[in-house]
Amino acid sequence: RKDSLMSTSMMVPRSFAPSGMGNTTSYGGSVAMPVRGLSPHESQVLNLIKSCIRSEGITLQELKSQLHNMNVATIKKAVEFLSSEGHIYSTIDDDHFKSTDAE
Amino acid sequence: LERIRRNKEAALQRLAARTNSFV
Repeated sequence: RKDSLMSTSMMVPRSFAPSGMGNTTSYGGSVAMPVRGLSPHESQVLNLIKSCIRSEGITLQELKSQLHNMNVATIKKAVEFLSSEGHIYSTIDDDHFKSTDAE
Repeated sequence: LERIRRNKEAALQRLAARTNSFV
């Protein structure tokens, strides 16, 4: 009797479900694919950019609104890194990004 | 746009340079 209260009320782990990643549209894999040499944050940003099918690419605003687990500075850093590595490039302006892999 | 094409080419070159240095 004494144990039942404890076991039910003790630390139920919050869901580990990746909340920001279940809303991809045409892109099949919603789980971030680890790309060699990239941090989890960077590959998450890259996958999101890859998933955008518009010719002008994805905006920084969209990245922000879809990556709730990252702050703006982290996203910007990831974008800068991906750009310097050649994974992505800016299109019509510095706020639109597209992946070099997506054709 | 010309800008987009140039950016893309530059990015592809960076990527190629990266890839080559890995292999």
